[in-house]
Amino acid sequence: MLPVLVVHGGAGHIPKERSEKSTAGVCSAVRAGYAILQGGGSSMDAVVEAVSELENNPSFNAGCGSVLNVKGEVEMDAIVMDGKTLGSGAVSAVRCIANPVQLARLVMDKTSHACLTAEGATQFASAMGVPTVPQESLITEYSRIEVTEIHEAGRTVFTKEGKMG
Amino acid sequence: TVGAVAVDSDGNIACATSTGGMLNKMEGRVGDTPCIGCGGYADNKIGAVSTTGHGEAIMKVTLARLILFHMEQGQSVEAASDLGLAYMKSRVDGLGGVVTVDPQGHWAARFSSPQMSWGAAQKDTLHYGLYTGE
Repeated sequence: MLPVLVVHGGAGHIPKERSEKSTAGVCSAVRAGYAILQGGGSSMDAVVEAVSELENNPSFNAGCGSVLNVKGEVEMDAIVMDGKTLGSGAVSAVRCIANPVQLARLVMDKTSHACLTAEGATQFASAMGVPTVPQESLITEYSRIEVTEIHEAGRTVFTKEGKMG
Repeated sequence: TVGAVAVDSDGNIACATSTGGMLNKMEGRVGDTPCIGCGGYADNKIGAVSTTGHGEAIMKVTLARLILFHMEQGQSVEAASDLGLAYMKSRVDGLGGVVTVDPQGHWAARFSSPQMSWGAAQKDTLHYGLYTGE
């Protein structure tokens, strides 16, 4: 069996000034996850490592760098799934944690549920010892500019591509 | 949105997807990402998919599971990914992208949107791209 890891950093229109950082980011995430596979680690560990790295990279719309909602706030969603057991875990509308994908994995590993949302997800994170982070630490200048331009233009979204999550 | 799929040396398959959602979304809006079969799916017997794109459209066609359905019917990872994305475009006018693997380690990164950043590693070789055809 030849291990393989594939990642994506999101679909849509990627502005030219962000394309190099986006490409570098996915390559770095692939290297991090693939190193786990090369060391005999599991596919679950590899995908969580790769996605965590992408969440920590402000060039991507997840974790630090998440787009803002209509109130200028960050609400994040994540899922993991294990193909051996069909086990899965997810969180939705979660706030103030750095790595929602790691919380999703805890939902899979530590609960009998498939998805925890909003305040319940936050309470679960606290119970699991996942540290909270200030919302400001997840918001980038680019995200602020994007949502400000939409509000100033009186629109709900930029373009068809802008609707993508 | 970001995501990953992998096959390890034991043949076990997994997927993960994470997102900040849609720009300027309503408070409380939840898209495809945390929904099984939409933002991702993994089954050792078939393969795994992680998706990105128009969240509501992805949910309407359960894109990840749809692609794996095509693989169950004998389609390759590339063909199944393209079929799923084409169906989403034709039925609900949705665009997006996916990364897909099968239990043999075949992989694909396909998208109907203008761009999608992606990377893959296998046999100590790194592949990556941003535009169609890369």
